[in-house]
Amino acid sequence: IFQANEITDELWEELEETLILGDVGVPVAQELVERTQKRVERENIKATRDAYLILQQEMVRILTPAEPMRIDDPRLLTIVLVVGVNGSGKTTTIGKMAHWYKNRGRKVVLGAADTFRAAAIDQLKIWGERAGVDIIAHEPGADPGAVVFDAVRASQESRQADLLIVDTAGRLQTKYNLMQELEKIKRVAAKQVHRAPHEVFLVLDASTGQNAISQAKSFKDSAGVTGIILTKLDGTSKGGAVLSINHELGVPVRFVGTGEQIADFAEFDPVAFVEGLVG
Amino acid sequence: SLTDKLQGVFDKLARQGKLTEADVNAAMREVRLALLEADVNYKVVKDFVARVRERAVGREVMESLTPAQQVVKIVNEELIELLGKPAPLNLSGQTPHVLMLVGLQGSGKTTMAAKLALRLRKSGQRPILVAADIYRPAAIQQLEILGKQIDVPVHSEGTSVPAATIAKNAVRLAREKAYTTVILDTAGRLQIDDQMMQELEQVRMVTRPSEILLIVDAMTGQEAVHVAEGFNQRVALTGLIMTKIDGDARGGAALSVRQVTGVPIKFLGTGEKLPDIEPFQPDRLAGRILG
Ligand SMILES: Nc1nc2c(ncn2[C@@H]2O[C@H](COP(=O)(O)OP(=O)(O)OP(=O)(O)O)[C@@H](O)[C@H]2O)c(=O)[nH]1
Ligand SMILES: Nc1nc2c(ncn2[C@@H]2O[C@H](COP(=O)(O)OP(=O)(O)OP(=O)(O)O)[C@@H](O)[C@H]2O)c(=O)[nH]1
Ligand SMILES: [Mg+2]
Ligand SMILES: [Mg+2]
Repeated sequence: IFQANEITDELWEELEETLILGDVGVPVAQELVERTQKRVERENIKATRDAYLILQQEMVRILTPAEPMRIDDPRLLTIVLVVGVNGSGKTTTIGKMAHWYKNRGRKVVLGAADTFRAAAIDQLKIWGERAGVDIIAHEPGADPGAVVFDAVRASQESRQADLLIVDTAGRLQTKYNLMQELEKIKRVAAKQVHRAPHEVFLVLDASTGQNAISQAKSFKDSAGVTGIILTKLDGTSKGGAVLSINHELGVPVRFVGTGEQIADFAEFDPVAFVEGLVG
Repeated sequence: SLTDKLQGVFDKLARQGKLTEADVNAAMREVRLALLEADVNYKVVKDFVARVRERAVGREVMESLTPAQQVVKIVNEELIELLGKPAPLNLSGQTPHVLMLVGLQGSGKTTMAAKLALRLRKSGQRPILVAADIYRPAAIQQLEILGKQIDVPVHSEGTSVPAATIAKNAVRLAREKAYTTVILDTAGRLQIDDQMMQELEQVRMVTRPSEILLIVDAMTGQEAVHVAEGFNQRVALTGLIMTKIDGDARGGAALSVRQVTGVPIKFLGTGEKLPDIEPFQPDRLAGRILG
């Protein structure tokens, strides 16, 4: 690719292509390039490298959350619901999150509310052991709402937990009855604890393309998603769809998953993320 | 829909008997947007649009169609051709036939292994499932539960025996017990993870599969091309299976992966239950990608 130091017309097509290849999607890619062009003009920018920096600034602006997470607010018991489509990395992420918060002094309990998928409860139990936290589970096939009810009560009473993280079954956002099931799970938690769930994380696979936006919209409507956890960023996909999700829905990325081990988990850093996408 | 968007484009241009270059250029912009929105890879879209443009300019608009419909017809035909003919599983030659399932983490391999086993059992074969994922917590239990649901045996050796050894032993067992098909479920992995890709090469070497099937999630975005290339370069793929097509992901990755590997799409995963598998049909997938 011809690397000019002075800005030429090819640059704008190159920027748009880089963004689209990163799964940013055409509308947001075009908007970002337009914003960059306007600023380049207004600020009298001449060097290609500076145009890239301006683009990165505009992307960081979109990705920077307006508010901190509720998970850190002081309260007796914080309830976190983890949702998302099949195979996105929910169960693994919960194991990592348990480890993360236990290391930060929280008393964590996990709720095994995926009562549908083969060996889902076994899988979460292994993660619970690795993280050194308790798990509340019923038998496969049990009502997920009943598991949540039990997990909340155990967290409050026998386990004295201050953070309950609930795993749910993967579900495609187009399945009405499964999305209804999520609403029901939320209501169970809300009945037991004031303003619960305090955080609803949508776990999103970074290799997902434009369907991520449809996922975020549906899960936001049914489950009240408050944040995104972007997984599998250790792969070659850039996860650019989160720009549209922020831009259109205002849902921020809070954490990232960068591997299959318990420590492969970090707070979302917009600057590092953007450099990975268009650096 | 694409037809509606193209209709809008052609309403602004004069109606003619043939598609002019101006007509086609305007239409190709909409086609490009539709394909990118459907997650077809940027470079694949470029080549595709160039090919369609060539076929469309100067083309007669058929009596029964509007110019917009004529362009959609050309795009649809080109898509169907690229997606390729449906192809069955290669079960030729001496039994046991080995099917090896590979792909990224969470793409649906374990579920698809069981789906294929059920399908084969129903068609008179004697399949055996092999739990060659020694990494994912409770992966073996997952496959064992699925195997029980469909009355297909599962060969496993725990998580301390190398995957290639488990696979090799399974093939020998299959030969001894007259199983016709050995279905290898492997661990999810990144195509850039050299050590894990080496493991795949070893499994392939000791089992000589008649099918190496890349399992691809329908919602995969632009990187589908590099993922497929990566797997294909290390273990020559013989087929593709796209999963989770029961959602509303457009599935453009199918076009990208097919284009870059030349490998046939064999099946689609259409749900979470084990009967939810269908043979690939190019016209239905083409319509879905076009939106
Ligand atoms: N490379 C990589 N793999 C990951 C990451 N997070 C999860 N995985 C893998 O992705 C696969 C699916 O993870 P799960 O935790 O089972 O996903 P899930 O969303 O709970 O799946 P369902 O419950 O079936 O919907 C597993 O093989 C995980 O090891 C990540 O950050 N990087
Ligand atoms: N809706 C739907 N869900 C599917 C389909 N295929 C698989 N799943 C679900 O997707 C999730 C992941 O499936 P797995 O079979 O565990 O995927 P995997 O590739 O074996 O995952 P790893 O072994 O961790 O790499 C599970 O929740 C499955 O039930 C499908 O066609 N449609
Ligand atoms: Mg899970
Ligand atoms: Mg698996």
